[in-house]
Amino acid sequence: MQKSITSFFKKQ
Amino acid sequence: MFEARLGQATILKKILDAIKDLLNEATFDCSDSGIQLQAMDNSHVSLVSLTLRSDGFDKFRCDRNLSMGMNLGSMAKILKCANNEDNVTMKAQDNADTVTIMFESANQEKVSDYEMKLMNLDQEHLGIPETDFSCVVRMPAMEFARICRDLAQFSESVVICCTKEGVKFSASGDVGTANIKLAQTGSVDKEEEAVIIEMQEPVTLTFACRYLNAFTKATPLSTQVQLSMCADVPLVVEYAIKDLGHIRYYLAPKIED
Repeated sequence: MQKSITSFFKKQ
Repeated sequence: MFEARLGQATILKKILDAIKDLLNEATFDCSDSGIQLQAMDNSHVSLVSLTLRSDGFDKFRCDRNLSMGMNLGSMAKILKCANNEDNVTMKAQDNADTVTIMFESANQEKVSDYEMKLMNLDQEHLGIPETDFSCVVRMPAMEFARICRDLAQFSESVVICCTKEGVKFSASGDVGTANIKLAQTGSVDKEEEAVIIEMQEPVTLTFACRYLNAFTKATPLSTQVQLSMCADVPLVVEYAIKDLGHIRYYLAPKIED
């Protein structure tokens, strides 16, 4: 399964 | 007033080539320290982070912080009009809705300028946490590009396994299995040909070939590429841009379903 980058880096 | 000048248009062309497959548009954030760009690809799997330091430009002036949203397809059309050796200058007024890109031939006999409309893009800056990576691999950028291209024939995914002995890239699909192992180089005459591994602990991660191949569009910018890996965090693929900055790509790993 491909994870999203937003599941690691949070919006500022 | 913003003004940034580079001695050779070829660098800007290479930078654009390195990002335009992943991004349709992006915001260039300009400040007196330089130009920064951070953007996710459309599917939010990868993140591009570009840093160009002001001291790397032939001339750099930025009186007020400025965010310039640009359509990268439009920018590519404009850069196609430059010769590689031309000087290139980007200029914008404070609060402007256009940017001017000017090319000057080395002998100053041909000067062309292109005004491009700027876009208002939704800014979604992500905070990138500091990470102590388990493995950092430095290797020739051309070799990494070759491996990604070759393995993409066999699978949509590449498994990267790094130990202190070396780094192994594997792909497995209908055709069969492909494994490419690179050992850490003992001694090399040329630094750019070295494979260097700094390992705290071994790591094995799976990534989508499609994105790795998109990142290798930055190969013309740098002789070496650096891969930083840690379990369950995004891979960082970094290309230095000599005397100017760097481009980093972050790619979320694939996990078992």
